[in-house]
Amino acid sequence: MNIFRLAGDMTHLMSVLVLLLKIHTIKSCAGISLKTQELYALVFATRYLDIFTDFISVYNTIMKLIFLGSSFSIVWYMRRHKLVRRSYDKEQDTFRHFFLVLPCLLLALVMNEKFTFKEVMWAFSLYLEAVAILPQLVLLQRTKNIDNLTGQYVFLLGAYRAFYIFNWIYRYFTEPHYVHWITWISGLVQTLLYADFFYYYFNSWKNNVKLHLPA
Amino acid sequence: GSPDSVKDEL
Repeated sequence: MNIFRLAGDMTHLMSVLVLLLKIHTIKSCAGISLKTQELYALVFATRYLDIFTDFISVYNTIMKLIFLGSSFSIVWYMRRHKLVRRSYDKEQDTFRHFFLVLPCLLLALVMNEKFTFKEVMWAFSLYLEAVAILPQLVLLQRTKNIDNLTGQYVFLLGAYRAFYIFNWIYRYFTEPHYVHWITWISGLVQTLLYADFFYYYFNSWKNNVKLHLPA
Repeated sequence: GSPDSVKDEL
C-alpha cells in the first residue's frame, strides 16, 4: 500500500459516501444520474466476485463491503425512497445502460487475462467503470446546472482517478511483476472522460458566477 | 511484489 493508492481509495470512498449521506440528509438526488449509479453498482458487483473466495486483507474486504453496500443503497434511495425519487430528473436521464453494458461485455469476452467467468467479469467491470460516468455527463450537459452535490461528487471521483494513476506509476517502478494493461488502459480512458467532465463543470460554474454578477 | 499482488486493488 502506497500513499497514492490510499489517497485514491479514500477519495473514492468519500465520493460514494458523500453522495449517499447527502441524498439521505437533504432527501434529494437532483442532477444525479440513476443510470450511472446503477452502472457503478454493477461494476462493484462484478468486480468483487472474489470477496468470499480470495482473502487479501481486512482492509480490502471491508472496503469492498462498503462500496457494495453504499452503491446499492444509492440506487435504492433513487428508485424506492418516496421523497428522493421525486427529485430525480427522470425525463433528462435517458441514456440506455444497454449501449454501455453490451460493448463492455463483448470486449471482456475478447480481452481478458484468462477466459474464466471470474476473469471475464473482472475485465468487464474495469471496462464498464471507465464509461459508467457517461450518462451523468449527458445529464449534466442537458440540465446545464451543477449544484454543490454534483460538484463535490465529481471532484472526489476525479481525485480518485488521478491518485490511482500515480499509484500505478509508483507500483510499476517499485514492484517488478506489476504490469497490468487492462487496468491501465481502461483507467486512462476513464480519467480522460473525467477531464471532459471537469471541463463542463468549470464552464458551468464560471457561467453561473457571471449570471449572478450585478448589472 | 508477486504477480498475485495485481488484484489487491479496489
